Amino acid sequence: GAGQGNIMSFFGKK
Amino acid sequence: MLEARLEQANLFKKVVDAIKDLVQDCNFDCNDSGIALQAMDNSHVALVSMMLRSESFAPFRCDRNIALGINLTSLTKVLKCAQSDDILTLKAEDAPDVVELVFESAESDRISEYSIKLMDIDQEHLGIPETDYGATISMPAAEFQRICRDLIALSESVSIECSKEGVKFACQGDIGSGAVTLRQHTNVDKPEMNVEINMSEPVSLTFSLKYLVNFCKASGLSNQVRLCLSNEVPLLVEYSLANNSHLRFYLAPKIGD
Repeated sequence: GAGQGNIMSFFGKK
Repeated sequence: MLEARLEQANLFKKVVDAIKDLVQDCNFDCNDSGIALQAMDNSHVALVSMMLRSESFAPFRCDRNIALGINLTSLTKVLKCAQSDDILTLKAEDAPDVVELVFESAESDRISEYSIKLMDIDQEHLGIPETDYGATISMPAAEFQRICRDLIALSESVSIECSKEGVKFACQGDIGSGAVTLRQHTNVDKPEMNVEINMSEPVSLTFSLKYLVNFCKASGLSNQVRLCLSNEVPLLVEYSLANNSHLRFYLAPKIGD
């Protein structure tokens, strides 16, 4: 099945 | 110091109610533009971004940047002490140990004063890039809530596909499958029932319904919800509030197969 993405891999730390 | 008076305590109550099951300890970042909050859920799948602009308060005073680290369970306990028609004033010193909440009845002379001890929360702020989304859907918030609640009975995840046919929410589970398709629709008498689809490219993404159902707890804040999608980027679920304020949720898509 599909894996769940991590929001931090899309939005970098400021 | 901070002093922010909100005509409707209920608005703040609803915002906190909508996010408290997703995030627990949060910094409310106060500055002269208003009160903002950004927090990820524990599993780093979803991000909450709230902005209550200074225009939403009257008066609003915040002399310097103050981060109010608040446990939302504690905040919920105190906000329960406010009646929905009460006026809410948030107060804090410049380097505060507590945040004060004052509830005033608009009709009687009752004044209730509470305080919550603040926490030191080391919170990472994420940079949310400006995105030209491939598809933007505005629809009744209650309709979106209903679709998510219906589909979660069948499956853990939903695919959202936007094409020139409309937007299709589809799921497959052990007992069978379900799909709801919405097309652009204008209701002249009840514009809050409108469905508006703007698409520059077809999109197809899969998301965990558990999170979407959680976001839908914000449905009481706004008649309409806006979904913004692009392939392979997080979904934006936005509830607009008065005075250009907003409550936004971002959800990382499911990846691979």
